[in-house]
Amino acid sequence: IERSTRTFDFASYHTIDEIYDWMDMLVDDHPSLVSKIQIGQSYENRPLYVLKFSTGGSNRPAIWLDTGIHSREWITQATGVWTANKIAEEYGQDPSITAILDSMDIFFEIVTNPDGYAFTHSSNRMWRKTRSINAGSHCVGVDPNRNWDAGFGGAGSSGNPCSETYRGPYPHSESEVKAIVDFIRGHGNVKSVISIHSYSQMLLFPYGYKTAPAPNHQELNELAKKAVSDLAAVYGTKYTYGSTADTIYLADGTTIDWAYDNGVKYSFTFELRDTGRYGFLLPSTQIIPTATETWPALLDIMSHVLEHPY
Amino acid sequence: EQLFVGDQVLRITASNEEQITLLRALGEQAELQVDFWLDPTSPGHPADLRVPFPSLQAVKIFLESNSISYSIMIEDVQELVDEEKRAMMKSRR
Repeated sequence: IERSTRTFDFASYHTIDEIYDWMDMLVDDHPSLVSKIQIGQSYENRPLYVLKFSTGGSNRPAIWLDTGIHSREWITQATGVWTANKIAEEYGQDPSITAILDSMDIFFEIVTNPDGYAFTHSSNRMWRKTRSINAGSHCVGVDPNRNWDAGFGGAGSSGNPCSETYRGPYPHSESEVKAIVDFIRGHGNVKSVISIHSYSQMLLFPYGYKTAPAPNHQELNELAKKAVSDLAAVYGTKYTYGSTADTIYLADGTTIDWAYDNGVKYSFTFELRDTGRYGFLLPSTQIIPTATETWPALLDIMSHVLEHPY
Repeated sequence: EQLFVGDQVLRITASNEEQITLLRALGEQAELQVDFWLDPTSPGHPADLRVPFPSLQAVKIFLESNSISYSIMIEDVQELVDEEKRAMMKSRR
């Protein structure tokens, strides 16, 4: 069978090789819109691939999306595949995504923690962290969402290598994190970072490392309110929203706090389903409904970024 | 490959800050090998805890003796992992 995104089963979970193969098919199917770039390598030397959606221009304002930074959150990588395909398919059809891509670029890293994701398929389905070796400890891995240089080392992360929220020996110690840091700094024109996690149905914005409201709290809160309302309109899935510290707990060294402190105003974290029965083991039958309901919320944020240049 | 036969996920609802503190201490006990899927945050908010089968009795006794309410969200984690594998195989075919 000729390889094509049309034969790819979006309603199933896939291995890292299947996802990487699919990325090549997506580029083949949309050569004037989609390209694949490598921003670095993981600890175990797997490539860190990012899909670039661009209709031209040079160094346009950009939106960064990532899924799968916590490897066991399989619904996020699966939602990432569906969403990347949706972006490609809808350009030229859907007026919102067409307007966005006529002026901005989108960079999408779907397997942000490839070593951890491969490990969930081969050895431990519940693995969350990276697979880097911690000197002096028998415990492996760093929580890649506590390793960013934003409030690094505070009480909202752990200094114990055996903890699931181990922050790592120093900020950006993880190559998977540093690759994104270098990319966003090098690009210099990223206007939004959207990091997709699961589970608990929340839309979060900075800060996590302190309870003080962010300078743009009001705008981010209003935007989150609209996004979760449009998400709920699809299947009734209820999200809470707010700053990380207010809505869940203090969390130090997170992606969106680093992005916000480095000038990326529209920084959000999604916590996708589960509604409370399956946790990280969300059945594959819920992949497409989850991705479908998340789409209007993503469009709300990306359209707001387009309409509010800064 | 790590198996999760008999592991359960408990949905725990602390009713006060003292119980939150007790839950966090539970998570720190390395020998129990428990894994918070949802961390304990504040009273009334659920915390989901995966408990390996060998630690189940000790954890349930701990919760009940401290009057911390819980329900069983997942009866057997391995069953869901196996179901997930079957679905992937079926899709691949």
